[in-house]
Amino acid sequence: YNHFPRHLKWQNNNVTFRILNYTPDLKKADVDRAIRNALNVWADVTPLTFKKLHHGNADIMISFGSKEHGDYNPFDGPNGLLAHAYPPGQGIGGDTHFDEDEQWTKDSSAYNLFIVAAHELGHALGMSHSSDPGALMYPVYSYATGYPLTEDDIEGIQALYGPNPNARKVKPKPDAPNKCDPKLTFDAVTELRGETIIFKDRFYWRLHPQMPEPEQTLIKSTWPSIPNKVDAAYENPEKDLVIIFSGIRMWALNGYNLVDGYPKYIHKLGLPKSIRKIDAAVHIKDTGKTLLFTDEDYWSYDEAAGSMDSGYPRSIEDDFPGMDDEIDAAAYHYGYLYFFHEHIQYEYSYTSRKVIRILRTNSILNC
Amino acid sequence: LPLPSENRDNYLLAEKYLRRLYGLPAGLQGRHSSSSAFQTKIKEMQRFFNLKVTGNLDDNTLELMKQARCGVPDIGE
Repeated sequence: YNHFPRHLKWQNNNVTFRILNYTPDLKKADVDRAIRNALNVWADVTPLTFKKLHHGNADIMISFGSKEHGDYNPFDGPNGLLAHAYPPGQGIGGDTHFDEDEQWTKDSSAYNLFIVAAHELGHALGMSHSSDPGALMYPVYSYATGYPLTEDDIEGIQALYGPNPNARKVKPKPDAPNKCDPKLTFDAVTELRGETIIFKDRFYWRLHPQMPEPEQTLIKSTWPSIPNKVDAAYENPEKDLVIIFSGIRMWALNGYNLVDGYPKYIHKLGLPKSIRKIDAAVHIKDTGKTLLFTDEDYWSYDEAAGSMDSGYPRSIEDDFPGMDDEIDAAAYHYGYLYFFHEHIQYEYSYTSRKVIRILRTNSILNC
Repeated sequence: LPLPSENRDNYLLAEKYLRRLYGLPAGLQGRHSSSSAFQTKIKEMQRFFNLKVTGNLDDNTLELMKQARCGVPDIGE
């Protein structure tokens, strides 16, 4: 997290606010509720209280305006800059402005007013931007449901105002996973048009051969339609599709787009109903088979025939000597299978049919 | 040479972004794309977003600049 220079904050914990005008995109009551809920997010974790005024000057004056709207800090039309707010202080201090050229909503169909307001009111209380992609105070907009503050946000605001003396227990969202955490484990790994995508919690890292630094992004920012928790994933390069597994459902992505007719149930592949989750999946280009790992077993799916090969499931340990653990994620590169299990990565040679190297899981992330 | 139009549009977008959010001084002197001020600000932005710090307006940097966001600067006053 970051504060503004000189750690600007309200000296009085009882802050007043006033909504000067309303967007035509939402009912007045929806705007009132979004603003009140956004203030409550910060009130829950600090001693701050927020009193609404209907006349005169309030600490936080909230308004909607477009382009040049009176503060010589013009908005830029639809998208781009959505809103801004000023740090605590006299006059314009604390004031919060929303760009009327945006489409304001109370769901994920366009810009969710509650989420943007919670972020902007963070500024109005003294929070600057966080570089943690999962934090509410991260500068780039992303839609998410559930409790909006992460540990990072809470630590930041409590560094200014302290905790709420009558703290209602809140369960903060986890911060973004640290790629060099020695205990890092992966949820899923897949190729995507020459890049490697590594899923972990609500995030994914994108690895490109020419880009040594992996780029971390919220899953929902790129693929809003897939769940925040991915169990397994693989790419079928012949069809230019990535298949994402979560629970008993699977999604097919063509680049950024969800393929019509998805999600489907994983049992469509020929798995028995007793299978409730796929731990890992990997497509073997050389054979055209996709291997699906579930607990101690694995299955072989023939992409061309669109059916499960007979004689499966087979034991992972029998067919992949040296792999005696369940698998979190799997990838295939140039004749080698990479099995990820907890914080260890096994490099398995498909030809000599044995594990030939053991690495730390996050060595793939340049750690 | 005049920048090809698409590069020029990307450069103008980046210049506007950096001026609003990273304090890039207005009205750069000399050849825009090589100006040290421009590169310095690109590096500041890449560092903030954990991108590879190149000082160049590469695809990842440009992609991030196009994402909807808050209008409060990411650094400084």
